[in-house]
Amino acid sequence: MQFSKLRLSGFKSFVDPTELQIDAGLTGVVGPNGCGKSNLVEALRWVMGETSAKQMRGGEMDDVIFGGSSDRPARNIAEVQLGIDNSDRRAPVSFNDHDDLTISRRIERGKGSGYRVNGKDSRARDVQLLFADSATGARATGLVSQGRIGAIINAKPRDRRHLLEEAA
Amino acid sequence: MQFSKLRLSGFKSFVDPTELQIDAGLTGVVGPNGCGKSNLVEALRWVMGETSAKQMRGGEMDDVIFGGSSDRPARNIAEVQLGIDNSDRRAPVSFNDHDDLTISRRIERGKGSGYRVNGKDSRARDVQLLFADSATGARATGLVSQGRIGAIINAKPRDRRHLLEEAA
Amino acid sequence: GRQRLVVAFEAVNEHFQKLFSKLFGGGDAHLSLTEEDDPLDAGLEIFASPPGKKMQVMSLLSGGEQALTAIALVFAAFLTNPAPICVLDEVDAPLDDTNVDRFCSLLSEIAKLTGTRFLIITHHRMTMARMDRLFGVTMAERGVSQLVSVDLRGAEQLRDAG
Amino acid sequence: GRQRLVVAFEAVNEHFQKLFSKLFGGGDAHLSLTEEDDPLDAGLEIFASPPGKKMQVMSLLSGGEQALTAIALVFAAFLTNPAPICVLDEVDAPLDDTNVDRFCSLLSEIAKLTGTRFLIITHHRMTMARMDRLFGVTMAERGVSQLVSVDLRGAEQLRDAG
Ligand SMILES: Nc1ncnc2c1ncn2[C@@H]1O[C@H](COP(=O)(O)OP(=O)(O)OP(=O)(O)O)[C@@H](O)[C@H]1O
Ligand SMILES: Nc1ncnc2c1ncn2[C@@H]1O[C@H](COP(=O)(O)OP(=O)(O)OP(=O)(O)O)[C@@H](O)[C@H]1O
Ligand SMILES: [Mg+2]
Ligand SMILES: [Mg+2]
Repeated sequence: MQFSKLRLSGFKSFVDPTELQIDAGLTGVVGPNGCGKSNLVEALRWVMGETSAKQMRGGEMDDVIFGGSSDRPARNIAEVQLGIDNSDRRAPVSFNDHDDLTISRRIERGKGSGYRVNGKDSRARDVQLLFADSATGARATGLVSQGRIGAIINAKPRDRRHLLEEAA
Repeated sequence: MQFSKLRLSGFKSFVDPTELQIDAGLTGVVGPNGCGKSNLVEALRWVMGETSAKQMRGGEMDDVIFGGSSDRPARNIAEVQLGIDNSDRRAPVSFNDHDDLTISRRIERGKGSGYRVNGKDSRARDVQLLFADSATGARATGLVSQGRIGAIINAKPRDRRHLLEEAA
Repeated sequence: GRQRLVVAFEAVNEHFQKLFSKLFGGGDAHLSLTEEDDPLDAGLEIFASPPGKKMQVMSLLSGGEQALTAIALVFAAFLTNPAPICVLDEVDAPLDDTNVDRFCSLLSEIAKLTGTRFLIITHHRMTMARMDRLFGVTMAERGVSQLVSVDLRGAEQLRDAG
Repeated sequence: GRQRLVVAFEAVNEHFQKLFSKLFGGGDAHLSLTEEDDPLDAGLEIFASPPGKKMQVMSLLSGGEQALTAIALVFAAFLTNPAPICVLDEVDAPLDDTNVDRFCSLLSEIAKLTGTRFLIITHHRMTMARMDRLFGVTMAERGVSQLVSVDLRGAEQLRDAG
């Protein structure tokens, strides 16, 4: 199972539809302060099933919806889609009929969010399990947000234990 | 009152006598990771009267004494001297007879540390007041150690209040 | 007690607003004291809007925007009661080159205004280039620090030597 | 419970020691579980000695040395249970060029070993130069992010544009 693309629309500062190709090896993302780089990481974490608004640097989950700028009005819907190449057919049984999987999550202001896999409604639980089976997910060790390395350095020994638990 | 030079000997990784000139304007300090740049900041904080080993990134105050390397034995004495240009004669009365002041602090392993001003033994309290009168000192707002900006960002509102208190 | 804190708050807040818009090249920011039963227990909340963005609590800004805002706050407190020395240990690490440029301009301005002497520890090439003089710290002998005076060219080599 | 934790600890510790000496170009490091009445409450202590220095607790290392040690730990946990994706958001900020170089070499090695795809957010020129491809994020229109594909030259301009 490989991640192949990430599509955002109305998500945080990415108000216009945006597609990030994810290919093999090392993909660098650059740009000035405040332009939206870390928002991309949060889009990935969100579509994989993040349930805490605080982890998304917001007060409530609606904070992920484009809130407007000096020239554009706020939106009411945000959507993120993750394209997965499943040609090695290693996804869990219930999702394993296809070579390509598209996991999407869509939120509407004041109405909560829902998931779809290849267009079919899915439960958050099933989406989270899909990623957990591949050793990844919203809280995976491999998603290192900005400031996370500093937090590990300053953490008390007991707070570093979850790094082991994740690896177990 | 202006700071003019900092001399270290046996202090942390500066085992050999070292002098840093402090002139007007902006002095840059560069070098690879782990070479001793932050140790210089701690030398300045220490000679101005720092009382907490934790603020010096150590377990006890003796940790500021050179602890040895693969080729050199540990030392038992560390000393830092701070040269001050007092030609504007604004130092507190008890120190104001001279154009030049030299504040020094010396520590001996297992025996504690002591201060001198122009060669004369002084109390920690008097040295601390000397700096407090010039809006500086071991805990001054203007001594921004590595990681301090991150700590202010992550602090709860109540913990940022001391920035105001220092300015009061 | 309370009176002194309010006076200090007003002075720091005034500096903070000016410094924020210098560092961001515009925008708006202000401080506010949180409401507490005992005023001496109050906390400091920071609101900021970089140019073209909405006003929000500092925690919603980006990493670099938060660092720049916190630098503005530290300088605001410093200017309220300026000292002969100011030491900054890698505060420019999260900043991009445009923000480093504005940060260095502000340093020069404060040095001229108050006569404060600055010691700036940095890995940023642009910051090095804006210094009046440079010192390099090396560990030519493992575990033993040495201080050498360097020019910009030497500083870049030192940075790369490791 | 306890048994799984000890097995995971041993696996992570083994990776950690190898990765530490790759990232530091030598030296030695190890993890230890703190002694607690209830083993499931144990904490993780980190001991490290960069080349030519004495073994000590991580808190006595420099800022950059601590960051590099923490990166070794995260990669050690990651390699114990590799995933198809790894995202690193400005983890190289406190590193000097020599350490950035070793960090990038390790990334390439892991990508080849596990087939993991990496997304690396960075401001370091050297890291940009070591990527297989680069995307730039801009806010040409204030408050609105746009993604563009860039080459190294374009990335440097973007970095300076702000
Ligand atoms: N819901 C939203 N609607 C519109 N803009 C938003 C929303 N949430 C966050 N933002 C904006 O996104 C910006 C932050 O972007 P982000 O944290 O991704 O920056 P960055 O590129 O990582 O910068 P840095 O290099 O400083 O870390 C903020 O300035 C914030 O105003
Ligand atoms: N008492 C001591 N005796 C000998 N060496 C010491 C002592 N205390 C600290 N050190 C050494 O000093 C080094 C740290 O130096 P310092 O923190 O000043 O580095 P730095 O130049 O600031 O690096 P960075 O760029 O990573 O922040 C450590 O590697 C540590 O081993
Ligand atoms: Mg960011
Ligand atoms: Mg340092």
